Amino acid sequence: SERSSKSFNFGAYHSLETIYSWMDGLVAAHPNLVTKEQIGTSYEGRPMYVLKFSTGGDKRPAIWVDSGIHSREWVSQATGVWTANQIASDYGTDASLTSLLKTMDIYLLILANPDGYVHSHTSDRMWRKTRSKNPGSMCRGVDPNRNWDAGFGGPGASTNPCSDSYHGPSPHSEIEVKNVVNLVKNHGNFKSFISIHAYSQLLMYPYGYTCTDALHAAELDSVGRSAVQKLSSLHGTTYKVGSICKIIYQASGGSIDWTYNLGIKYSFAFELRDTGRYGFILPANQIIPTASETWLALKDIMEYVRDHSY
Amino acid sequence: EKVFIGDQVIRVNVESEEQILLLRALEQDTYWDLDFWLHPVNTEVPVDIRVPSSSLYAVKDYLRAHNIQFSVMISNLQELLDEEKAEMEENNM
Repeated sequence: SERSSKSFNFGAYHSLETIYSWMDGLVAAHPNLVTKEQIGTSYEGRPMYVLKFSTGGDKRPAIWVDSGIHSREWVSQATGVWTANQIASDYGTDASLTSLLKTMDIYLLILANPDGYVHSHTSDRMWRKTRSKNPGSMCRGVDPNRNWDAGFGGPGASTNPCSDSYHGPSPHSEIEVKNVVNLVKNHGNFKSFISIHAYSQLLMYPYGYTCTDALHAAELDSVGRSAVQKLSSLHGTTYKVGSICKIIYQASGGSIDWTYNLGIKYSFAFELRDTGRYGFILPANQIIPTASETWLALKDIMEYVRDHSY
Repeated sequence: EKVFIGDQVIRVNVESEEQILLLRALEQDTYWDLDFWLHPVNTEVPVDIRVPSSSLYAVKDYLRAHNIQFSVMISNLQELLDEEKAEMEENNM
């Protein structure tokens, strides 16, 4: 019954197996819109699947969304599941999304760090990193959001394999990161790259590895503020908007800095809601409100990207 | 499976640059095995720290000694995780 979108409980946290199985159900229910593509395997050999929402064409301009690269941020993956279902069910009924999908594709990587996600379910709920072995250290894992080739190894990343922000031995050393890098480069036509994290209610744009303004900072700021206005309209959740460096801290090797430097102008990262009481242990009854408000912001960004081709 | 019995998450609403520096010093100290959920950045952003039960007394003492105000956001992390797990199992059934 979990395979059916109609009976699946979107207001609950699920295991990797359940989510992967549910993806098959989504594809089966929307065969002309959704495909599940394997982009590689994780360090521990788990498949990594991206859901592709497309109405046809080859390498159309596309929007990338990933969720849960930090495994313990469970509301991110849960939001990814809800969002996938929303895109599929809104196509054909929501005029704006339908028009977007007539000309663009959406790629959604719900589980960006499958090994870490499984580890957070089975062994350590607070696990954040990948699960790769670090030679010469008893500590495992690399922070996959410090592992991208963007100011790699600079401020805001740790050289210590035991740290939760360890950047890894080299850029893209983590297979989970490399799989995404390969897909993005081979595709070559992504216009937007959005990464979903939790928590602390922020919408960020490049850069993180430097506090210098990105070339398009003013435009990205404006797009971000518009998106957050939409988000806040649903439940009144307050967000801050700004560059990673200026509204959190300098952090090198982040995904959206790499994509921005690659030429993907509309690169953003979300930090989803926290009720101020639970941090990473956001109760499951907060999943749907979180995903619903995030969708309004996502849609606003996507519409802007559709209307501002470059 | 790792358990977090008695671990607390404490929230510090930072009031000054001096407090940020003191919290950063705490962050550098690996002895207490602290897990910073939100890092000390500026006075506008709170700092959330998961403190293992074994370090609770010492960490709270450190904060009080430096006149850093804090509140307990999660009083026993394992209780919340148990609730989360029970809810997931129920949902699976």
